Amino acid sequence: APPTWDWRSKGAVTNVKNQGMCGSCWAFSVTGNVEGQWYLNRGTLLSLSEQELLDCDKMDKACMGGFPSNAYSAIKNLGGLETEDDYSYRGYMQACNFSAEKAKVYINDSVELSQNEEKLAAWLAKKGPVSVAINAFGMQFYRHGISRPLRPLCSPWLIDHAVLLVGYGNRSDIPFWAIKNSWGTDWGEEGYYYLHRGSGACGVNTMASSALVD
Amino acid sequence: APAPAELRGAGAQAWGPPSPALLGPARFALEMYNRGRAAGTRAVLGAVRGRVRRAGRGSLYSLEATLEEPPCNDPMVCQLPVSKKTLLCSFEILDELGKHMLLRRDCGPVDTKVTDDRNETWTSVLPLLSKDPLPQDFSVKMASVFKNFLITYNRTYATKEEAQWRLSVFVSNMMRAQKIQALDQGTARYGVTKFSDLTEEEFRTIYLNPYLREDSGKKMRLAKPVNDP
Repeated sequence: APPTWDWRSKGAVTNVKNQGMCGSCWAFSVTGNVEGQWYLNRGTLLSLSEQELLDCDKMDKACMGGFPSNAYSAIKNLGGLETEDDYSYRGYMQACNFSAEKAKVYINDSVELSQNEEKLAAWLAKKGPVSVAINAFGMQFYRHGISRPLRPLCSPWLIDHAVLLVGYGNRSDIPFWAIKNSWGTDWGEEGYYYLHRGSGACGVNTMASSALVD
Repeated sequence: APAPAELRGAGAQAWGPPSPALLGPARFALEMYNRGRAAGTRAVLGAVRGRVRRAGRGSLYSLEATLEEPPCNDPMVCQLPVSKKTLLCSFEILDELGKHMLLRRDCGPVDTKVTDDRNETWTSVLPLLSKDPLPQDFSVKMASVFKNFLITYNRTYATKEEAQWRLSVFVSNMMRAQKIQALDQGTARYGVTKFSDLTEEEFRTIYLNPYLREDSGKKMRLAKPVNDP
């Protein structure tokens, strides 16, 4: 993998969004990944709808939580995702009013990625931003810098927040993952969270996945 | 009104059952500590010592107290490892016109012997406490930080009681952020964020996704390595 990579500077990442008072991080992590995949494989960056997943992905639980792997499957079964503008975010579940005619993007498949962080970095650099799920320990009070909580405090077994890896690099020789969160730009570093890379910090390598677009 | 005479002379440094003047704030502190606990699982008050200082229209109590946790057999539920029964806590309580407000709470397990200041043992038990010598204007500083938080994040509360509760949550969260900061091995900075007036439970329930712990969702095939031709 290249020593550093950042999809934000390569046009593959939309602006930071805000899930509001709703446990819909899984939907934002997946739309962020599909946005990246569509851009890299079809050349257009579109902001895609999380509300469609909240309303129409019956395998998951909307604001009570969900899984990226279920969400990819729902997108395939529904026939695609509408854009944010066409199916805008409300922050609570409504009746599903997805229409296939309005879907702007589709996915062909989804895959689970390696738990080896070097391989994960290589995959990200070549294929695009990656959906991951982490233990959110300390994030309530995170302001900036590279987070590296003690392992017992941020156990990889207590995953409770889905986010998007958009890049990686080093700051003063400390390796980091650049993570797009969905709590708005007035949290963390303009909405981004920086987590230590290479030590499995907070389980960042345990649930990495991506959609695939032909 | 000046602090009650018996408090000033109350051997504020001596451990013992709460003196009448400390009883009110001590009971309030215990009530806040046991908040949300079912009967039979609540801690009880042991020895108390403390001092009082005028603060604005009321009085500021700085208490140190031992709390006895009930025996707990289920390690998954116990607040403490089963073998430890006694907590040493410090509380700061603002009493304004008869209304109590918990400004700070800091507790940690100790040995059952309660030691006094002379041999300094107990301060080594709560290192964060000894590191932070509780500057006199602590409450004033916290109130000002909280005011900045309200302005920065345009926060309003429906009632005065809600505002007082949120202030106590905010102060407690500042302690938590300080501990997370002390234990972080990276370069991250923790402190005031827009979530600083939420309890941990509220934050977890509203913003996180505990469903992720229960399962891993639909199984997906493993991606080919990128260098795979």
